[in-house]
Amino acid sequence: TVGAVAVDQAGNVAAATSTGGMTNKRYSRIGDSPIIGSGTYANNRTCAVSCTGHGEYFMRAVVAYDVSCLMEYKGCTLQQACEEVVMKKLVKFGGEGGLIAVTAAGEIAMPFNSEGMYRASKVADQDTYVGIYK
Amino acid sequence: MHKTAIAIHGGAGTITKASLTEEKERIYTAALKEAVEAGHSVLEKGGSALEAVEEAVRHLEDCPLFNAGKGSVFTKEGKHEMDAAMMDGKTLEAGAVAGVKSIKNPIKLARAVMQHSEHVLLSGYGAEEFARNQGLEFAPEAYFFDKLRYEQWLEVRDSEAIILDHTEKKDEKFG
Repeated sequence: TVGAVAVDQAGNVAAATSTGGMTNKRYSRIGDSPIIGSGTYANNRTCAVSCTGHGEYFMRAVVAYDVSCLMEYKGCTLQQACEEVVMKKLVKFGGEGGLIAVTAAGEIAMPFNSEGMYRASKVADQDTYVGIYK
Repeated sequence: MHKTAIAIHGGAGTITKASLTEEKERIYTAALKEAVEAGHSVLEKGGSALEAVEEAVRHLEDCPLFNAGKGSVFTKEGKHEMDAAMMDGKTLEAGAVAGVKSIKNPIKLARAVMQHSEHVLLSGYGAEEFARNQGLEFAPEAYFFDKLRYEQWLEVRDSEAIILDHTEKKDEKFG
């Protein structure tokens, strides 16, 4: 699975996710990636989110929208919301994976509870960051 | 003017350092850097966040290293079924496709669903018919073949196991 989140010069955010699914899947299994609110979500008032991981867990936890809701209704920061959803809620579900998120202010979070996540980011004129492991 | 920012991911899972050689890590790092900088370039030129995420994901879809587009894994039937989604934070408009085959860049189709249909999620043959009507590019089966993905599939083809991007198989059921 791959994905991207961004904020532009007008302060608008967007999210995109694309996947080839799981090796050897059958029965037209669909994961969280194309499910708005589970694997992909964007809202200027909160953040844009793209998820990667074991889709069945992400769908049951409605991960992407949950991050947004924690910010909108509970007043959490992006980091707090991501910590709550990825490192606490998902872990309780047994779900492995992570997400990338960005706010309209340009704050980025890339939490994951698996051993690694292929990721990269670039903010304004800062150096490009690339990471795989924790 | 707001500060621009972009982040991308190329999958998660059990990626042990032992299974990733220095050479492979260098190749993955270069591919991620290229994709995120392509997206950021769109933002720096005044492009929209929607255009930036599409550009970054398109780069990743065209790279066989990642499980999407050209690098998609094999299904039980030895085919490639892809899903994609896009959402605009300004308007809350969204578009998505599921279970599509032979679409070169599913993320372009997701955006077309968002901007040129009255629906949010299209699937299977219907989504492919919509892609034809929108003039989107298709690719033959051979385009999606990758030796590593094929070998991964061979390991589990005759079993009920399904495997995530970079994770060892687990025998679990979800009702």
